[in-house]
Amino acid sequence: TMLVYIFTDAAITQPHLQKMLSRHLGTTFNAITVDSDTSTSDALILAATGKARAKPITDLRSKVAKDFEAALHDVMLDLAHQVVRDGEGATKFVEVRVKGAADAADARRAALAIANSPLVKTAIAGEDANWGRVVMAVGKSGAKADRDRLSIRFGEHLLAAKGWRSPDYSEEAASAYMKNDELVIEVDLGMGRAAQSVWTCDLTHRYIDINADYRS
Amino acid sequence: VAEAMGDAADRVVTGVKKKFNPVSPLAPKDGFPALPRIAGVDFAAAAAGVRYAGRTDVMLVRLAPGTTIAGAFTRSATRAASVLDCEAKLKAKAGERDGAAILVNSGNANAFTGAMGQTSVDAVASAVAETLGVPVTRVFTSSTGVIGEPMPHDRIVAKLDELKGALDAGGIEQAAHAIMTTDTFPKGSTAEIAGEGGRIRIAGIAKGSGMIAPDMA
Repeated sequence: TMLVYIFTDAAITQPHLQKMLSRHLGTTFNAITVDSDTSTSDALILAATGKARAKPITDLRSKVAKDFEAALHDVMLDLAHQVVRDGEGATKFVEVRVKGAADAADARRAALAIANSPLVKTAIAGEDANWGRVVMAVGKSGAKADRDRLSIRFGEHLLAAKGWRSPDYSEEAASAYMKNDELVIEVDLGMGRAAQSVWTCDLTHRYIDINADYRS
Repeated sequence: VAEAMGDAADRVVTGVKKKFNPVSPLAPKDGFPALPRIAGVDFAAAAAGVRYAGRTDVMLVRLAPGTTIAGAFTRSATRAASVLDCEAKLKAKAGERDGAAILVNSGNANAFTGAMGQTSVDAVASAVAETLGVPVTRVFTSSTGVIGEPMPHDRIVAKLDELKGALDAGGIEQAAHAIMTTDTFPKGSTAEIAGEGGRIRIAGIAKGSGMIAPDMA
């Protein structure tokens, strides 16, 4: 379960506060996954006491409102990332970047299919740059995709492009990259301009240990 | 309370020591950040033994009158009673000029417990409202932990006076510890901006490590 409590001394009306919060869910707390399981108790409360000396935020187009919203987004994203970093048994923090999707929904579909794939996540745990598993995840995601337009990078390493293993691919270099604690998997679908990043972690034996031990 | 729980109360595990997992290797290297005090917010934590003995497992937050509250909750079709209660209270927008409170326990999720789920939510929310003198419509509760066991809410209610006495603007780190379940480190974050006529501060805490694929709205 994920629980989040955010407090501010800003003076701001409830509708404005709710609007800001809702606008950033999709790129923060709804853009993480540890084990693809949704809890029955996830909750987030954002409370604004209005006790700051600063004037109330009344115009969402004002500089102060934009600064506040950006700061709120930063706090939300930082907390979301910390949840992934505490993923049960996690040893790798992974950003999955999808770009070139036909639309925003497709970008999200493809990104979450990769981030939720047990095969991708166990490959990461094994420090294996297994781009074939990424192809598989994209293919099953339901997002519009074309094998011959797809390219896949692990960090700066181009592993696959135009339906083939990249001629520049170096298994040694890719394997060395996989030893990092923090990884970026970037997929260009080549279908359009939509993009989405999601964050996940690897799936290790520890996950099974922890959950097998947690009795309800 | 005993009548509502019936024989189920006897099945609640008591006095079990919790096994702690080693801190995640991906935890922030600097540990829990120094979070600023937010004017109008007080925190308290206590060990109520809701599921496990020997650890803080209840968090109480008191919010000043006039606090505006927004929220987002899981869209799970089988969401717990406390989630449904929070949703209803936010939608009703009753008592927005009054004080408010948040009560969390990290021992029992109070999920999949039938009608007793709402009974426990009502019992805890009513007791918090009475203890802090805020409307029950402004008491937001969350529960996390074991699923499918009736929540021994009397253990939480019994700690409310102690929690009230411990309320402190500087208690946010203890609060972050109190909401942990299988978490290996408390999570906090902060930001500050220049408002018109003064600084505006934001401070947040979270818990979560497994069963994480939020689908909130």
